[in-house]
Amino acid sequence: MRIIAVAMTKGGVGKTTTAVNLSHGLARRGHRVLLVDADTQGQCAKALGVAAEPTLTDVLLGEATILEVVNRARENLDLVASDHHLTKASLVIARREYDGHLALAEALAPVADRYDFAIMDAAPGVDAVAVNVLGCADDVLAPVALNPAALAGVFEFVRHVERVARHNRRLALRWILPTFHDLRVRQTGEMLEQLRTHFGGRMCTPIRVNIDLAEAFGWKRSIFEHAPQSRGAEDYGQLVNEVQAGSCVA
Amino acid sequence: MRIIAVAMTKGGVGKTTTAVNLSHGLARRGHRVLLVDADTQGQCAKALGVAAEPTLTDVLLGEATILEVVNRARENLDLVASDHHLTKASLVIARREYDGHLALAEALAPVADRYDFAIMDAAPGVDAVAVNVLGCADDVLAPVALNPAALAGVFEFVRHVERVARHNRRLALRWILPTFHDLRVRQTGEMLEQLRTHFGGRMCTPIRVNIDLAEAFGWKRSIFEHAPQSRGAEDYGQLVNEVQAGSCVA
Ligand SMILES: Nc1ncnc2c1ncn2[C@@H]1O[C@H](COP(=O)(O)OP(=O)(O)OP(=O)(O)O)[C@@H](O)[C@H]1O
Ligand SMILES: Nc1ncnc2c1ncn2[C@@H]1O[C@H](COP(=O)(O)OP(=O)(O)OP(=O)(O)O)[C@@H](O)[C@H]1O
Ligand SMILES: [Mg+2]
Ligand SMILES: [Mg+2]
Repeated sequence: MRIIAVAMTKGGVGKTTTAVNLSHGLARRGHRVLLVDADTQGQCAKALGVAAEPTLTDVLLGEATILEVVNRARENLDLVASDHHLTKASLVIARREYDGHLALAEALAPVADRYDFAIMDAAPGVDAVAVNVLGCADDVLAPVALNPAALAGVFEFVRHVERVARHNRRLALRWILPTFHDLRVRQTGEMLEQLRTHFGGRMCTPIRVNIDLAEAFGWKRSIFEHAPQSRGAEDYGQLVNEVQAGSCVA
Repeated sequence: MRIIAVAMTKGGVGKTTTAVNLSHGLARRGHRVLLVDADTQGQCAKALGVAAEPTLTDVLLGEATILEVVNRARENLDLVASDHHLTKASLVIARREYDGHLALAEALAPVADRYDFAIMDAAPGVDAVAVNVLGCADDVLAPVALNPAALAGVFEFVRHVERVARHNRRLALRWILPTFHDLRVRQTGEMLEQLRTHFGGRMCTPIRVNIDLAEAFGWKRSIFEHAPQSRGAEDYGQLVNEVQAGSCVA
């Protein structure tokens, strides 16, 4: 099971949109996928129209196993939902003296043969659950919105990943995914160049701005269900290719 | 001193853009303003080109007073910066048995006569610092991005505010600020109507999509400095009117 953390400290950069569409994209191609919502906002269940409980909190508090809380979201796609009680888990984890950062890794270990991919939708920020998400992952897929405020936080995020990588030796920032690529914005070219200069072959094909991606959420559908011919479906389809292949084609 | 928490659980909805521009807008009209960055991302200092330390963490850990950490950002505008160490403060606060939610209120009390407004830029989410931000405020100003995912979280946020209001009896969700108002998006009218139906006179004049707002951050300027004739300056100017007046004109 390849564990991919879709993570970025900045808010609203497309973490959930990416986690949901990457998960369903992989599932549609026959991979067995576990989508884990690790955000107090519980947006994955809403995005797919699936039950919002039981939740990851039950697992992180040691009251249930992953298999006892998964709900089937689509063919080949199971979801572990979250809700605002996840903050409680953050405190319990933070109080574990030495090994709190392993809570999520321990919870996922029993299902390692059941899924080909575990995709984690991280919350913005750097709290104990966010550190756990990085602490259990093989790869980090980092959505980077193409605006100055989001770019300002990228290198701090890289340092944050490096700190966690000292405990989790497998962890690699493998995918930089530019999002909200707006061809009408003059500065976009420069921002992409900045990212390419720093991240080289780790920069994936950008996701273009496409209102179908925002609307799909309202319809509780992935982009492949909601607008299969859209730019959003094309771009996330390309991301699925790159994740399957294990490296960016861009 | 009127304490306004610019807060919303959802990420990337314009909290920082609103806190920074509202603060500078009020300062330009002669009010004495304290802008408090309460987010581990430390974006307020970047947005205004001001020193990023000392920080709010020093205050919440009891190691400094607010006056010892403020930096002058503009005429009439002081800033308390933040950085990623703020997570430490979250844990310390959460461990205080009964009164952790008062930490920020206690820190602000000594400067109540020094400023007319304290504007807090909250982090997304619901951790102990976010609860403190609501716990010390008079008003909540909630930016609501006009997209389905952001709207999906509004009522949970309202319930979150109500929970904190049981401890902080002054707290009122006074301002609902629609953001990213995109006149080309067909669904926008319906989304505004939904908000107006629920929040009535508490709904402020929406902030329209305007690239100058995103670019201003890159130049370390407020919108009033960067593009005084822009839609962004007009719309945030109107918000300043409404906050000065104490109620929405919309
Ligand atoms: N390429 C895109 N084009 C248009 N809208 C998009 C695009 N990507 C995401 N969106 C929309 O932008 C909003 C923010 O995206 P999303 O919720 O996925 O970000 P996030 O990083 O998960 O936010 P948070 O930090 O709150 O968890 C959502 O309404 C989403 O549908
Ligand atoms: N009306 C607008 N038009 C265009 N861009 C905007 C507008 N409002 C904000 N932005 C830009 O959108 C991005 C997100 O806004 P901002 O950082 O203020 O949100 P936030 O809620 O503070 O995010 P976070 O949850 O990460 O703290 C920034 O690049 C900002 O400059
Ligand atoms: Mg999300
Ligand atoms: Mg912000």
